[in-house]
Amino acid sequence: NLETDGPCPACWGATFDLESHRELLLDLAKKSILDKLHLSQRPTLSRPVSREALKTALRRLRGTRAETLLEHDQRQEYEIISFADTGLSNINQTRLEFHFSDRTTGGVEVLQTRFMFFMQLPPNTTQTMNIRVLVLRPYDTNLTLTSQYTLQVDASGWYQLLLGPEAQAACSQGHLTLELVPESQLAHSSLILDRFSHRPFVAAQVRVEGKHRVRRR
Amino acid sequence: GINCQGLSRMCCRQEFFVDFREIGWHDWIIQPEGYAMNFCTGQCPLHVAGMPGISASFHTAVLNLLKANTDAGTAGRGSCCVPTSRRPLSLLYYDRDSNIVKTDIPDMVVETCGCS
Repeated sequence: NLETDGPCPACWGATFDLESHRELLLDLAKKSILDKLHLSQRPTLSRPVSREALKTALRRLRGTRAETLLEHDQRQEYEIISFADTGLSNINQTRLEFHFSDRTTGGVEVLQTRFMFFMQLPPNTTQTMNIRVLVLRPYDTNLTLTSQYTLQVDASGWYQLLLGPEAQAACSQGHLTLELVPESQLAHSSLILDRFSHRPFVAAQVRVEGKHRVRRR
Repeated sequence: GINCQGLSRMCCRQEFFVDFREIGWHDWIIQPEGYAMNFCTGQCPLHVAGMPGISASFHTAVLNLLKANTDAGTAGRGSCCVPTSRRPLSLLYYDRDSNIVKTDIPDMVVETCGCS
């Protein structure tokens, strides 16, 4: 708390000297940003993401701007890009794990979840790819299949899938598991997982839950 | 709005840029390079009380003269130098799971200051 003279709670005398208060102002800036991001301290990075993957993901998202929300809502929104960790995989299926920080548990609402992955196909072939959403129910040790999508892929490139409410619920619990089941050996080998700039990712749009939801009628 | 220069004592906006590299946050904040933590500082004497911090019109000047010449007791005391317009800060950063997060923090950057 800076000493303030006069009746104003936040005004400082006009002769406020920046340099002698520099450390204090820098601390104030850090605290202000962390408060607004609902973080208690700055994150320490566990697995830095390559610049190529970052650029590719941002380019993909800019290309397919999510629908703007119908209602004009003041609450702060986040767009979170989570790159896949490849889990249990074999020739018939590939499991992808996505981790969402504690911000998405509890006080936020997941508005939309999109899955993006890259396929490298030989020319003039069409393959079928099944994508399953698996969740871990409370007190279960095995994952439960909650929904499945079938995608026809007929050219090399990025594919986007809008995932339904089960995936949104999984994201808001902090962890999403997807299982990719190709219908042929060729489709399996066409799925690109580990190339830096072509890692599959999920883009989730979340909104901070207001203290109380006030709806304007 | 009025930016603080030199030893101005009147209500003005003090610019203060926080470079994320200087505070060691450039590894987890991808964009932007820093944050303009501007703040309002300075005095609000009676004759500029209620001024929104933008270029005063002729009518404002006349009104201020009237206020300054009326009995100080009649006009409201304690006019303060406060933000009168602000804009959001867009951030792109890594969270602790190395997810990339993009968000706009509303009303984070002070654009103009004025007297309440």
